[in-house]
This record gives sequence, C-alpha cells and structure tokens, in this order.
Amino acid sequence: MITIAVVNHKGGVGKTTITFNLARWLSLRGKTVLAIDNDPQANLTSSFINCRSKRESSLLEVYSGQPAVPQEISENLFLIGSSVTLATVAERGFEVVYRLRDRLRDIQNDRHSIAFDYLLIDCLPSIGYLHLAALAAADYALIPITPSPYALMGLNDLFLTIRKTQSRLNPTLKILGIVLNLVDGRRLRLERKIESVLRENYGSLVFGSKLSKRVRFAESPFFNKGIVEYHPNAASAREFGRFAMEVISRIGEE
Amino acid sequence: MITIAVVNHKGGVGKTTITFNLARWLSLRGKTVLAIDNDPQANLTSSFINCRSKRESSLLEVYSGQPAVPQEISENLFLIGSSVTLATVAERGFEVVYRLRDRLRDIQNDRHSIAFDYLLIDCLPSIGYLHLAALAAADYALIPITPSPYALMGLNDLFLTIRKTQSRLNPTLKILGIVLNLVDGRRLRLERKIESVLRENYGSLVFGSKLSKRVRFAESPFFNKGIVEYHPNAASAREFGRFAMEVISRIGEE
Ligand SMILES: Nc1ncnc2c1ncn2[C@@H]1O[C@H](COP(=O)(O)OP(=O)(O)OP(=O)(O)O)[C@@H](O)[C@H]1O
Ligand SMILES: Nc1ncnc2c1ncn2[C@@H]1O[C@H](COP(=O)(O)OP(=O)(O)OP(=O)(O)O)[C@@H](O)[C@H]1O
Ligand SMILES: [Mg+2]
Ligand SMILES: [Mg+2]
Repeated sequence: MITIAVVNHKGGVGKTTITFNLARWLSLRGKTVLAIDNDPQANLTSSFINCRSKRESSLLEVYSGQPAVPQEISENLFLIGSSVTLATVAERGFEVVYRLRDRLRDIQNDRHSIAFDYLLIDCLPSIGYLHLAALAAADYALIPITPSPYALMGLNDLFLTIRKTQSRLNPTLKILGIVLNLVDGRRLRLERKIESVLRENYGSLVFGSKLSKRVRFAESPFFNKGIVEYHPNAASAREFGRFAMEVISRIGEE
Repeated sequence: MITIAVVNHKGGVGKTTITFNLARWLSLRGKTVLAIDNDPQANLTSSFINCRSKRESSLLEVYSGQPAVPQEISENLFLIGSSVTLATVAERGFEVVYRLRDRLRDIQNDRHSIAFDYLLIDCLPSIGYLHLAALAAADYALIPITPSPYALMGLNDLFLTIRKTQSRLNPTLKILGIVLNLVDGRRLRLERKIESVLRENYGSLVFGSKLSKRVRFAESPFFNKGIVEYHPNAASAREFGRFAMEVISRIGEE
C-alpha cells in the first residue's frame, strides 16, 4: 500500500484535479485505490459523487476517532469524502495530527478490509493541522505547481513544512516530485522563465512531464469522469497518461 | 474609513491579485490605503516588498495583542504584512477572531495615526479563525471567483460562513459583490455556462465588469507595480479601472 499526499498550500494549482484523475487512471489499470478528501471544500468528493445525499463516508469521523468506512465508487475505487464540517478539525488540539495515519494503518492491517494498492489524499490549500495530518500519513508528497511567481515563491515554505514533518512526525516521508500544471499552450515568456528557475533550483524533483491548460480537465469532474474516460483519444488524456506513468515509475524506482 | 475583506476559500481565484491592484489603483487616485496581508503565504507582502529583510510590520503582532505599525510603501499606501508564522494563529483560541477588528478600530480612533480612506484585507484560502477575523473586521466582503465548476460549488459554503458572521460577529458586514476573474478570452462554452448560472443565482451581487486572464496581471506584482502603473494604456489596465470604478460606485450607493 502506497500513500500519496497531493499538497501545496498555494491555492488553485490543480491538487484536486490531479488527485481525481490519478485515482481514476490507477483504478482503470486494475489498481485498488482509496481516495481521501482532506479538504473542507470537498471538491474531490463532488467530483466522484455529485449529489450530497448520496455521500456516505466522512473523513471528519477519522479525526474524531471513528472508523469511517470507505464508500465504493466503482470496482477498484473507493472514497472517504468530506464536507465543510471538516474545517472544525483545525481548531482542535495537536493530537488530531496522528489520527489519519493511525486509521490508515488500521485499514492496512485489517485482514477483513479491502487490500488497497494506492491511497491518494487531496489536501486543502493551507498550512495547519489537516495539512500536517496528511503529511504524517503519507509515504510520498506530490506537489502540483502552476508556472506563476506566487506559486514559485510558496515552495520554500512548503519544503520547510515537509522537512519539519520528516524530522518530527514522519521520517520516511519522501518527495515524489513537483509537477507543472496549467501550462499555457502559447509558451509565454513568463512561464518559460518560471519553469527554468524551477528546474534549476529543484533539479530532478521536477517531473519531466507537464500538464497543459485544457478545458477538458475542468469539465470532466462535472460528469464524474476522469480525463481518460471523458475523451480517451484527446491530447489531454494522453498527456495525463504520460504524467501518471511517471508517477508509477518514480515510485517503482524506490 | 471603509474596510473591504477580499475572501474566497477556493484557492487561486485572484484574491491577492485583486487586493494588490485595488490598493495601488486607489492610492494613485489620492486615497489613503492600508493593505493587510491576512495570509501566511504572504503573496500580498511580496508584491509590495520583494526583499524579506525590508519587511518591517507583521500582522502576527496584531493577533498577539500588539499594535503592528503600518509600513509606508508609497505616499498614500501602507502595509501590514505577514509571513508563514501567521499560520500559528489558526491553532489559538477563538478570542483571536476579535483581535483584527479591535486593532483596526484603534487605528481609526487614534488621532495621531494616519487617516485611512480604505483598508483592504487579502485573505487566505481556507475557512478558520484567520478568515473569520477578517470578516469580523470588515464593512464589505468582496468575492473573486473563476468561471469553473469547483469555484461555483464553493460559493454556498462561503455564503453560509458570511451569514453566520453577520448574525454572530459582525451584523453590519455587507457583501460588496462577486467578481468574475481569469475569464478566458476565447469565450469557452463551459465558462459562459458558469457565468449564466452565477448571474441567475446571485443576480445583482455579480459585478457587471469582469477581469480577463491576461499575463500582465501575473507579471506586474513581480516588479512591485500595479497593473495600471505597469502598462497604463493596455487593455488589462483599462479593464481593471472599470472594475475599480464599480467597487467605488457600489460603496458610494450605500
Ligand atoms: N490542466 C488543467 N487544465 C485546465 N484546467 C485545470 C487544469 N488543472 C486544474 N484546472 C482547473 O483549475 C482550477 C484549479 O484546480 P483545482 O481546483 O484542482 O486546484 P486545487 O489546487 O485543488 O485548488 P484548491 O487550492 O482550492 O484546493 C479548477 O477550476 C480546475 O478545474
Ligand atoms: N486576471 C488575471 N489574469 C492572469 N493571471 C491572473 C489573473 N488574476 C490572477 N492571476 C494569476 O492567477 C494565480 C492565482 O491568483 P492569486 O494568487 O491572486 O489568487 P488567490 O485567490 O490569492 O490565491 P490563494 O488562494 O493561493 O491565496 C496567480 O498566479 C496570479 O498571478
Ligand atoms: Mg482542491
Ligand atoms: Mg492569495
């Protein structure tokens, strides 16, 4: 079982879009996946289940010490969803930071539970207890970023938080990599500059593959479909497939 | 003195870009403006002052009960900046929620202090104590949104939080409006659909003027310049001017 937390406290970089599509892509390739919505905005939850009344599981239960049974989305795909009530966790004491890790360990060790290959955690855009809980529970941190000055500036603080987590909460946490998303097809000068600064400073941590800004990425969750199911032959699906293959190979190398 | 909190817990919708440009635009028109960076990412702070060592004031002081003297940026423009340490506020008790409002009242009532016309508060992308503190301190909430399904879905929860703040913390808080930002010039079908749903559900709360996606908006903070100073004759500057005029007229109508 491999746990990946998709993190970046910079907002709107594509954390949910990438988590949703990666979960879909892995399950279509026969992997058993548990998607976890660690964001009170619940965008990941609504991408899997449009209608609020059909949402069964709630991550808030895990932070309250209850088991939160994963909800089946399709054959190999399960979800622990969330809602705006998850925001109350941030105001509790520090001990909540261990709850997610402990519950995921229970799921892994439970012979009666489903044997998951991948756990994907979508994170909220801010530094705090929910964010720390995901980093404490993860084997890898996957960092989406957009080619913009504000997003680049935020990486320092993010790496600081990850380093702190590695030294105090989770020494085995590794950085899977940084993936450029929402790249404008017109190859703008500013974006090219940002990309070259990124590769200079972070080297092989930056994924070779990039994700372009394509409207299909914004549309497909509306129809509860991953980009690959939505338009299998489109450039966006192929591009995402290349990125997903790189995720697998980066983990495989370990 | 009018206090505007620029809020939306959805990340990456343009809160900082709009706060920064509005502060610049108002100060160029002779208004005395205090910009407040209520986000540990400190993107607003870095837009005014690139170099960390030149940043003098810190909003964390206000939340710790100290005065935090505004730093002068230019003739009519002042800043109370922040850094990643502001994130520690979220873990304190509920009483921090009143600290920003109380400090801004002190500034307003202090005869020796500068007489500000506008206070603009840039908010972080999440619901919690920092977010509540800004809503508790504000006369108006200005809500940037992008024409995307995820951003539209989040409006319900945001309005719930605003309604709760109006009934418990700040009965005089008004919604200045919702402004569409990062609109793609190609008039995509999805975006047109989102805009029409937005206008149907929120009516006159939605600004008539919109902000298009233009790379100059992403570039100008890098040079510590507002869009109007950066390229005064460009379409982006004219477009922002129309939006800013609508902000003034919505407040004036009161
Ligand atoms: N490659 C892409 N092409 C086009 N649109 C995209 C792409 N990736 C993400 N988006 C859109 O950009 C916006 C931001 O993406 P998303 O919501 O996934 O980011 P996020 O990091 O999860 O945001 P938050 O910080 O609010 O959680 C959304 O409207 C989404 O539909
Ligand atoms: N009208 C625009 N045209 C082009 N780029 C824009 C525009 N508005 C914002 N941006 C860019 O979009 C990104 C998101 O904007 P910004 O950071 O201001 O949003 P935010 O809501 O403050 O994000 P966060 O939720 O992380 O605080 C930034 O890279 C910014 O440079
Ligand atoms: Mg998200
Ligand atoms: Mg911001």
